[in-house]
Amino acid sequence: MNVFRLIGDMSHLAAIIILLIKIWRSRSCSGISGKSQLLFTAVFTCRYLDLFTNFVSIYNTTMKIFFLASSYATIYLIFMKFKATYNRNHDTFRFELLIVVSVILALLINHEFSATEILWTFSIYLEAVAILPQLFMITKTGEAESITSHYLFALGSYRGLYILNWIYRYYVEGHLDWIAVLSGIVQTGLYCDFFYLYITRVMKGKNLTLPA
Amino acid sequence: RGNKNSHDEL
Repeated sequence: MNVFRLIGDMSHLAAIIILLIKIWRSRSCSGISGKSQLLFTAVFTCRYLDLFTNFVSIYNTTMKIFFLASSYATIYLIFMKFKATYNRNHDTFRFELLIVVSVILALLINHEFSATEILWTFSIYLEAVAILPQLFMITKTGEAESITSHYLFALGSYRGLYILNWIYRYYVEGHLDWIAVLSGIVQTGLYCDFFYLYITRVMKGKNLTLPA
Repeated sequence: RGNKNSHDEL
């Protein structure tokens, strides 16, 4: 554990909590992509199966359980409790494609051809692109509520901070997992446009509207 | 190096 990873994890945690608060307080999941949330739930489920086989630390176990539980809770709120507020007609990204490509890549490029390792690799590839339906939805509607943009900023920052963590671990611990590193770079890269808009607009108190 | 079975990150 180093400071980059800790802040990254806290940023990830904050993102999830911000999203739950937004939906719960407004009694609405308007502007949120249910497809991205389904993908994140698949990511956590495939990656954290090792909860039962591999103990790392109390911290690690607690976080995994929280991420799993909160992602299922989010899915429940979007598709059941507040489903009347879900903007289904704006959430039209073909997310099946992301799953198919991630499965194929995980089967081809992995550290070891075993079930758990391929599921882990699949979760890493899928996480890298899981935000695309959400970003697509914002592009389509041309705007996002400020709380939704805070959510996205925290969620995007988390993997960016992990990159710093991987640089640190490479030099200090000699640890390098290039599957995670390359995927993390792709994942953070997808947020670049959004980060720019967030810093130039939302941080100055304006709404996140896309330039025409 | 790969690090199978030592995925200690979240």
